[in-house]
Amino acid sequence: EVKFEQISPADFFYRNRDIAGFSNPSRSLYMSIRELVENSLDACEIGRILPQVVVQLSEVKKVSGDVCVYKLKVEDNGIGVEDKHIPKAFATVFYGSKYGYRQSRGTFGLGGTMALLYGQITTNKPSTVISSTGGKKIHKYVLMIDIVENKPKIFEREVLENRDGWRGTIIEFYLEADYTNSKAKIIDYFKHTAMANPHATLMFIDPRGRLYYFPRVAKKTPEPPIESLPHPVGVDVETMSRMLAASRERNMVAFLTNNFQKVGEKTARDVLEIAGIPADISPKKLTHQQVTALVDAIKKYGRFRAPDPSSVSPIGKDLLEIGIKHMLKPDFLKVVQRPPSSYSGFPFVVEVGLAYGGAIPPSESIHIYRFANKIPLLYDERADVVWKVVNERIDWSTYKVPKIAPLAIVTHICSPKIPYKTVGKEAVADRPEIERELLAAIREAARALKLYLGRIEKKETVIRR
Amino acid sequence: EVKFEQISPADFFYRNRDIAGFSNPSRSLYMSIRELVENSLDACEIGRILPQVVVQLSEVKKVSGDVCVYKLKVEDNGIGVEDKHIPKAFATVFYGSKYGYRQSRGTFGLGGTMALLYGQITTNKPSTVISSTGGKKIHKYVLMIDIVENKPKIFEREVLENRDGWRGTIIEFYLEADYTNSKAKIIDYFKHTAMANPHATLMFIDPRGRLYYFPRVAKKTPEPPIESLPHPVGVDVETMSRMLAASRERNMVAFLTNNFQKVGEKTARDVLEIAGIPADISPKKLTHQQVTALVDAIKKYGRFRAPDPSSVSPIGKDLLEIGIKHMLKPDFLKVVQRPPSSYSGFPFVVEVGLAYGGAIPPSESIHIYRFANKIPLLYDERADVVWKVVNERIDWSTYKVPKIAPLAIVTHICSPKIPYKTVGKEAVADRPEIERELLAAIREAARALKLYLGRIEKKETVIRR
Ligand SMILES: Nc1ncnc2c1ncn2[C@@H]1O[C@H](COP(=O)(O)OP(=O)(O)OP(=O)(O)O)[C@@H](O)[C@H]1O
Ligand SMILES: Nc1ncnc2c1ncn2[C@@H]1O[C@H](COP(=O)(O)OP(=O)(O)OP(=O)(O)O)[C@@H](O)[C@H]1O
Ligand SMILES: [Mg+2]
Ligand SMILES: [Mg+2]
Repeated sequence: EVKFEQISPADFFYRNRDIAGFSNPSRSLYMSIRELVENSLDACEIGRILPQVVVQLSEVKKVSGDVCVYKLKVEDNGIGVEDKHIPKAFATVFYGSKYGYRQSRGTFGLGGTMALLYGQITTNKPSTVISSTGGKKIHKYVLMIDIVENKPKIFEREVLENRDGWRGTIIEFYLEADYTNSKAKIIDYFKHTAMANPHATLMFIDPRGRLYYFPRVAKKTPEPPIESLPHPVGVDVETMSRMLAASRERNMVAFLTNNFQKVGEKTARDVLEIAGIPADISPKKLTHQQVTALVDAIKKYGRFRAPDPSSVSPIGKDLLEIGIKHMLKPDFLKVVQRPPSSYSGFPFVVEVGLAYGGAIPPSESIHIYRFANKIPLLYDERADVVWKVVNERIDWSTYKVPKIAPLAIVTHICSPKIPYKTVGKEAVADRPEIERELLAAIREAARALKLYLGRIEKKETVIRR
Repeated sequence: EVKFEQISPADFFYRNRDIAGFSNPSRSLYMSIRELVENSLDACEIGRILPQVVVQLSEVKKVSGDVCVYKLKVEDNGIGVEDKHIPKAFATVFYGSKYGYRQSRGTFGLGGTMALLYGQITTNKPSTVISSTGGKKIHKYVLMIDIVENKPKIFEREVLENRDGWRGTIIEFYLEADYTNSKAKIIDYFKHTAMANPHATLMFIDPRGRLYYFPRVAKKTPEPPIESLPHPVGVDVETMSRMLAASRERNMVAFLTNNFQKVGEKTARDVLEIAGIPADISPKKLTHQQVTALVDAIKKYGRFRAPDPSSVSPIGKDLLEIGIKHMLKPDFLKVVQRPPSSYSGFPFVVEVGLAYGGAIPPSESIHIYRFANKIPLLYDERADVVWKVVNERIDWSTYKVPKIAPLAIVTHICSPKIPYKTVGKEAVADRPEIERELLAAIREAARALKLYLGRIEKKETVIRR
């Protein structure tokens, strides 16, 4: 009498696409473009390739009001996708290559598939994916998503000769969207992405045929983040159980030193002693109780060195400065990069740019430009930890900032795991450690601003005399 | 060289439990209690049972600071769960009975499992589920969730004689949590739930042994919502394709009239004509193009009658009035229930209570109490459509409300589908139709408030003379 159902992850996000950020035709266009551009930049980063990403949006037909059917095509020169992974990478939810422990824009294994899913349910047209990893062949697929089963439905498949040794990926699909009401956000997205990724060349050709061109201003790729081992802090019984089950070590000391960062032999022995677990026991022989005891012992130990920041890749003070000067043209700019910190065992770095005057329009509210893992966050400002710190935890008058001021703040948080509040990646949760680092960075920059405004004050006083 | 993985839905929400609302030990306790209480109230509603829900939280041991291991037990007198569904209902993500087209508190098939998952990863202890649908047997399971595979791991199973003909469900599990910092929100949750469900008796026994008792103040269950057919508006090609594939009708007119609400024979023929589809063709024979043409024709038709509100179950003006008076003790109260409206083919009803004076403390910001499908929403206020309407779309001074005023607004939105912004069900998205209805309801109540404040003004003027 009560009817139960199991639904697939694709079906869940189909029914609840608001939750993935695809809530209306203008936001869905924004989301589709950003998900694909972020995939392209990740693909270049992992190959240490200077990115060239070309986005073309063309109108196919009017539907009603501002809503049209568009064709969206995104092409990159990234590392491409291996043939055997292509269908699932783009037509299966929770299938991806970014589940490891290193900073990347993508993280859920969902974004690219969501964009194609949205296109599919609004136009009933299949999508085309063309990719090559630089080998002898180029692989082309025409596919749709079987939403009920969460798997690809391949309509056509072609293997082409790769005469020019091309490497990269081309995605082409159709979607019902509203460009008129998302245009401003989309152009901002490109502008801000160019600012956080100055080594990337971006091109956007809009439905009117107009080219928005963002040539790279840096010739070297940034130091890429390196896959790291997990840090013991923040590892719970589930992750610990999986690591123990997968381990090949013959004793617990080797298990701890080989599978965690910042755990040497002495640390491993100390932790095992606190847990009451013999050092020579096999990891596969641990009982349920012992796994819990081990996790508790790690919490009690408290003396681990901080997580290694090599899995993090900040923008860098110089590049951030160039980017902010170019975009905001301020009179004053102070950029701060905090030393690496960590939350729940994940390393993170906060970078802040405080800009004043020049081309920044005076306003009662501070202009906030937020970034996470080099992605611009353009929605849900009030839900973000940065908004809370800037507007509720800092008294700007103590830094001589007037009520109406030409003040802008650019923030970047980067980590192998960003605590996003939503699947749509628009706001960062207020983890205490992150809040603390943002506060420290902004205060440091604000003190420099205070000195600057103090000098301006003095000059004006002298001039008046 | 690039390593791809597929992860299960349980694994996804394990890794990203912030997104499900389980972001820290105090919020996770709140979420665990609310997810189970909402399941109990749904189970009573579907059986037209006067609810009795008992929640017991007891401390097992201290961990560090305010964090302890607690045992949480929730018992209800609802319709219970059939034996064959018990393990999956509580240990599988995206398995549930609320995927249909009628108002219910649950909607994702995820909440109960998330609470048990959170308990499991913080304590490594299995959960106990005991349930009976009132028959001869009571079924008891001790289980954990296999997170990698998203399926139950049954440790023990017992079948007991049901001598007293008991019907209901008992969930018992352990979790690491922070009661000290969530206590206020938890007590508010019970208070507000009692207000929106005056026919429910709720009991909460906290770790200090203190009983919070909310006896029912209404003796009849409200009219339950009825499962309805989908409305044609808002049905996209994916849903249409599934309906066509599942249909048993022999021709398209019968398919349309039998599978949709508000579609009679004439309407069906008109829509098919716009689509250029023969009326007598079999639903299973429709081509890809024809499915798209049908969905487009439905959009063009535009003359469907509004969705049937029988799948909606509002609180009701009288009960809302009783509840608000009891909770807020105001001098003035105006309750408004809007007629049914719809967004994207889903019917919804907005109910608003505007309360002034009495026990309401004066404040510069308006006290907002939000409800959706009879659930109190206690987080993410600034992200909610109600906050936007109350604070950005209404000029309260035009209703004689002073800057500092003892003003409270209670809002309830109910629908077979609430456009929640997040999996944690804390904020409702600003769909234009919902925004419009909230604005209309609040303005209507505000006009009554203006008259009342006008009379108060007059009286005071008279008194002064
Ligand atoms: N342009 C591309 N070039 C190379 N690989 C790609 C490209 N786009 C997608 N992929 C591969 O497909 C996978 C799935 O992409 P998808 O966007 O669905 O998820 P994700 O990027 O891993 O995570 P998120 O949901 O956070 O975006 C990626 O992990 C990546 O391996
Ligand atoms: N106390 C209960 N009594 C009867 N059935 C229950 C109870 N708790 C859960 N169930 C059943 O288990 C299913 C899964 O519950 P779960 O909370 O995981 O998802 P849901 O309530 O369907 O949706 P949501 O994720 O929005 O809460 C429910 O759909 C319901 O059928
Ligand atoms: Mg992606
Ligand atoms: Mg539920």
